[in-house]
Amino acid sequence: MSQFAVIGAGRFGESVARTLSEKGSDVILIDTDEEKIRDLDDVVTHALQLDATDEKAIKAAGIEDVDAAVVSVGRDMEASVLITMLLKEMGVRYVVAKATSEAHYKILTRLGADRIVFPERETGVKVANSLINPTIFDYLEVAPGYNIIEIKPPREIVGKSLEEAKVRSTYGVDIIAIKSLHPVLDGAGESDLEEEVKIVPAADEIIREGDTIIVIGAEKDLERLRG
Amino acid sequence: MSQFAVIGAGRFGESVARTLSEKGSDVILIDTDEEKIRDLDDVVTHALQLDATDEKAIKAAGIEDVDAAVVSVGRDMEASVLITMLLKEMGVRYVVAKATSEAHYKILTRLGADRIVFPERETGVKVANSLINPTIFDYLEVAPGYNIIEIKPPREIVGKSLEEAKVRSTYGVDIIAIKSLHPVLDGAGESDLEEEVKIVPAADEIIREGDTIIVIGAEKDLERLRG
Ligand SMILES: Nc1ncnc2c1ncn2[C@@H]1O[C@H](COP(=O)(O)OP(=O)(O)OP(=O)(O)O)[C@@H](O)[C@H]1O
Ligand SMILES: Nc1ncnc2c1ncn2[C@@H]1O[C@H](COP(=O)(O)OP(=O)(O)OP(=O)(O)O)[C@@H](O)[C@H]1O
Repeated sequence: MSQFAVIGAGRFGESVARTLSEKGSDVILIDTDEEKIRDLDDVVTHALQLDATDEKAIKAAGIEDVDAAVVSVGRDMEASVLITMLLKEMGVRYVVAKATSEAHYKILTRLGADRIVFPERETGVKVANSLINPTIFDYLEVAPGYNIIEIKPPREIVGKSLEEAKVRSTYGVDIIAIKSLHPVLDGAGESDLEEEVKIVPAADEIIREGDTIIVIGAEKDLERLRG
Repeated sequence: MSQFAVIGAGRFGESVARTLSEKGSDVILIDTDEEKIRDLDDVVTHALQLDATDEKAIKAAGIEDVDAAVVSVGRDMEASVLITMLLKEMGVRYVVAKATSEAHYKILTRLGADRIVFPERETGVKVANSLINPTIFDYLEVAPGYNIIEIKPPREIVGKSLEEAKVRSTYGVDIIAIKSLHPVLDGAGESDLEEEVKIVPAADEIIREGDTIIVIGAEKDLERLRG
């Protein structure tokens, strides 16, 4: 049974604590604010009103034994940095720290946080990318070393069905969607191009001239395919 | 050439504006804070010091013609809600609004924002899921209505190869990875289970007893599969 600690019940910390608890994990939640502790008392395993910069107090709370700790005390950069350092010194295996500015991000990196998240910046990048490419996929890294990208299909598979193309065995990647452009007449009787995306296309779907394919694969296989 | 408006240069808004500009889009940035406008003046196309609740002022700035607008004035819920409503009334095609609380989120939905983001909550869910499932995939929504999830394979495909299982045509989903547990002896000579994940497995890979599969598909198809 996984056990986690969440330090700081701001909006991010509360979201982490709730999600972990809903999925059946043990969660120790720590915050100085009594009201937050009371509100989350029946959501998490233990909700403790403590100052997490107090090393003795958090040790007594069993923080050294958790599988991972999330430090989300937000705007108090000094507390966030101090707590992160304390946890790594105590030997907590995996520490996620939330940054609230670029400078904060850099400091947390140097202190050895195992992972740093910056929700406002990361979500901003994601929203911007989805505005530029609205139909689909965040072109995100789905797993370390694996990406989802959109490319022109290799010449030799144009005109073939997914089944005939044998993309997995030939290129080591998997086609998860096909994007086509169809000429249409718009409201003003003007000729226009409309995009259609078939996600998880059927095995007999044909890859046509002018289509692009959205594939998942290892970075080096994607590099080779992109040409 | 895509043109966007970003209203509110907080950390989220700045991140959206920078990313859009880096990718070559035209960006009109609006904020009341002179210092922020000055700092971002050479990053975006136009950085304008305006109060975005002033309908005349933002109309004069050309806000009606943008492809999409992002409302990220943050903590001032009243301004955020008012600006979102103004933009939709003016006929701005696509409005993304940033929520700062659950209540704010609900209000923005009722006002017709086309998309609402809540960075702290969304990143919290993502971090929690990746702590529970550290090897792989954020179980993210890869496209509207499509997800990547991990499930036990349906009984009838256990023992079959990917090719034989014909998962696309039978279930409408695509297997992008197979996760297996292998018994190993750990450092102390103790019997332990080690996880192995094959991403983009070959067509002849067998789905074995005890394996889980990571699939992409439409929400209703995934629901049906999860049983
Ligand atoms: N030393 C501390 N020990 C324990 N909890 C703390 C400490 N300092 C701050 N906190 C708590 O951390 C929580 C988050 O802090 P704050 O609201 O400043 O961050 P935030 O970055 O705005 O959060 P979010 O963006 O996630 O909403 C608060 O509930 C606060 O009481
Ligand atoms: N009426 C308004 N018109 C234009 N800009 C505004 C208005 N009200 C607030 N802003 C600007 O919006 C920006 C973001 O506001 P604020 O910092 O309160 O939000 P936030 O949610 O903390 O931001 P973030 O979390 O993205 O850092 C500020 O730079 C502020 O000057």
